[in-house]
Amino acid sequence: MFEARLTQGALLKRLLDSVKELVTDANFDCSETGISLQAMDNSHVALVSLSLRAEGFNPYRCDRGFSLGVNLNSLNKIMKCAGNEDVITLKADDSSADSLCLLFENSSNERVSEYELKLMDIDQEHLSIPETDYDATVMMPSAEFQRICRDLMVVSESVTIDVSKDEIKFTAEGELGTGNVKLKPTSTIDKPEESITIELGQTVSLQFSLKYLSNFTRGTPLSDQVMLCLSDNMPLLVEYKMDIGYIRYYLAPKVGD
Amino acid sequence: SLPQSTIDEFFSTN
Repeated sequence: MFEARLTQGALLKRLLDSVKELVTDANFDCSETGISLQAMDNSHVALVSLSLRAEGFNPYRCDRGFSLGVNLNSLNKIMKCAGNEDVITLKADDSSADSLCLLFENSSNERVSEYELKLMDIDQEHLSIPETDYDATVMMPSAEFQRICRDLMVVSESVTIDVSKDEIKFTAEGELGTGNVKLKPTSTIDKPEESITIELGQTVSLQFSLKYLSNFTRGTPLSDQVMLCLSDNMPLLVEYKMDIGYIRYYLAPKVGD
Repeated sequence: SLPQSTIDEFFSTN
């Protein structure tokens, strides 16, 4: 038996919104420690990795590990039927899970709706992501990162990210001209959500597709801060941390011959 | 812009 009850149902809506543009079908892997998902987009340029800890649910019950193969568009349609303040419970029979039951309860518990989502067999390869000591780790306000991606898309489909000790610089070059945004580290003790920090092993300069980065910023409502981790000749890691877990996006760089 | 690489070039299958 699998059961996971989330008091903040809106969080599940936001999570789904941050994944569904990148991936259409995905396995939710359920175990006694929590729920996780790993999937690449069709072109294998980006990978999304989601992890939700069992402690974030109340209650959480999973007797044995199993996978829920879900069409995210279908799940999204059903999730639209949940109110933003609803408590959401996911239930499935772990021995023969051919459907996922979703229960939406409003705060006063007067209205309860129940939906069944048909599950599918998804044959997805699972990649092992190596532990990486990144050359540069940058924390910044997630809304700022979203704005930079949106702004620079006006100029080009690619962005070069340069990180030094003193600044992170985003540069775009296109047919109409060029644009760049530079951010310096700031520490605002009373407003930590607005601070920018740079941890640097060595300077790094990498080019990425703005279309994908912009897609990743759908995670913005999940966290005030976003973490960017860069290393030469490695995929960029973009992480949004939540109380209950995290969503990580990996983006393969644009590289020269 | 430079050619796009893929995730498979960096992360291996389990």
